[in-house]
Amino acid sequence: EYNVYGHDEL
Amino acid sequence: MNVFRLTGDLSHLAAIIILLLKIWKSRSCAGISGKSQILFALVFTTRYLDLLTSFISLYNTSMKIIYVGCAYATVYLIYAKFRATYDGNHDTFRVEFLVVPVGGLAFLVNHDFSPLEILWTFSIYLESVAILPQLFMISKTGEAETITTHYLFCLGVYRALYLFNWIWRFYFEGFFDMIAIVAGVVQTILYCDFFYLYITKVLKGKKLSLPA
Repeated sequence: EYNVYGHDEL
Repeated sequence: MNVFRLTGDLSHLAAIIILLLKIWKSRSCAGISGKSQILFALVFTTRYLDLLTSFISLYNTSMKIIYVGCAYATVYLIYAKFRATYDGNHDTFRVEFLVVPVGGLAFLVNHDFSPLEILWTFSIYLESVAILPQLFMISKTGEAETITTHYLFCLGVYRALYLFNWIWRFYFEGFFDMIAIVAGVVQTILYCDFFYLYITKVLKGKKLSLPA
């Protein structure tokens, strides 16, 4: 899974 | 989502729209660095590849699509539609001096040595310095149109608000991303000199011009 580092920002 | 993050995003959106409208309404991209705009298009492209791999929220997805779309629309207006008005003679910053070191750094300092993660890191580092060709252009011509200064102000405020967002997230969520924070601090510092000129000149109704 790519989004493991929590890149939830823009 | 907190108030700093939301207003930061909206400030970023405002900056992008202001620039697009400025070029569209005046039918001219004079005083705008096409190189900075290409770098921003590259930033959004390499960062938002996760549009294809993960879904975070409708807000997140729509904003990413808007940012990417507007970035390419801006590049199109500068290099195609209003190319005749593009001031290439003053847009002489050597972008390879940014892209190459930033690319190397993304390979060396990242959260995970995987293609998407390296590209994400590259985009974060590149964004922090992508405005330099624009600031260089203004220092070279010694002036900027007022509307261009509004664009730069919104763009600088966006990252400054993100700094408050990260402080908030650290205290209330225990979340912090050192790569984003360090790059965000660098990015904000690059705008400080401009913020000073904006507040002391533009907000008092004067045009931004630098002493010769």
